[in-house]
Amino acid sequence: GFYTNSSAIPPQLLRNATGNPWNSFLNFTGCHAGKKYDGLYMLKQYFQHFGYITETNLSGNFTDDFDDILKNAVEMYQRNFQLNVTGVLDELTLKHVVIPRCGNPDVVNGTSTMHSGRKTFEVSFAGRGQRFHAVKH
Amino acid sequence: YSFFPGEPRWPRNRRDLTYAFDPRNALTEEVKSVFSRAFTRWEEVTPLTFTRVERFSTSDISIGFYSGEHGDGEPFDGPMRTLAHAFSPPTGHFHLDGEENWIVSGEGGDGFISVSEAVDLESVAVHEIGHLLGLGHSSVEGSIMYPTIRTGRRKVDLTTDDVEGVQYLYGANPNFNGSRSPPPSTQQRDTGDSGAPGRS
Repeated sequence: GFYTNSSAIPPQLLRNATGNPWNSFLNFTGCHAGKKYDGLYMLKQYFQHFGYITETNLSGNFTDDFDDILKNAVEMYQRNFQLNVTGVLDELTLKHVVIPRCGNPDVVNGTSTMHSGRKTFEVSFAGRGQRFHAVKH
Repeated sequence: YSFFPGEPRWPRNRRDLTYAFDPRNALTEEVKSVFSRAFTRWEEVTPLTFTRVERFSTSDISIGFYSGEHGDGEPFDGPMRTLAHAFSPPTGHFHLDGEENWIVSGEGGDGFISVSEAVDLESVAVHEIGHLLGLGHSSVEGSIMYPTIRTGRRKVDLTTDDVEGVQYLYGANPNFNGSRSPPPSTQQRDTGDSGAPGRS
């Protein structure tokens, strides 16, 4: 529905709002690699949807094991969102995970696209006898 | 800022782009005007122009609200979670989840709306247009191209990161003087309670 402002939303609709189903992921707070957690396969599906787990990994047939594939996905997610890279499903990471978002992936073909900014700067070192010239992308 | 792999963009001979709405949605003028404002934000900083046309099938950019599976293999998932998606140039498909509660008021710049069960339509539109132009997601929190949007939040002003990204692809609007019109003061968007800042 479309509403001119939030006060135009029928109270009944607000009362009936079930919230964001992703909030159930918050139950995984503290989960870490090497263990098995009921329902963890759904979080793997989430990470696959946004590119953090490639289609070739397990072909979507996920288990509830907190395996290396999930750990790598969590670490890449934490890097993309500038969180502490721990590989653990800490509270801050999961609070990011459950925020509504764009459906476009963050990772394409296993490569994160979120850090490919082209802020180019040059650094020159004019040392004695040798000259180093670097361009950083 | 980032780009799609291969840095696709609209070709040089297509700087004046058209957009149209799926007639099956029967959107009101008020809703359509939200998209007009969103396009203007990108128009101000690039040489691109965006013109609304009626012919959905032949427009450069096609906009529609859909629920669940809608033919592109990326089904929507109901309220919250994923809100919209858009394709890289020159595909021009811009799809929004029809099951969200969309706020369409158009006053001011960034700010808050007072409920967390609704999403500001213009905020999502500005983001998705970035994808239509070739921008990927940005890790710069606060940028338009950051992947998430907190419910109850209105975020429509392009940041330096967004402008640099799109100007890398298309160059600057000759009339762009390097500073966008100052965002209206961050304000309470509604007179409700405390202005829920979102879920997180």
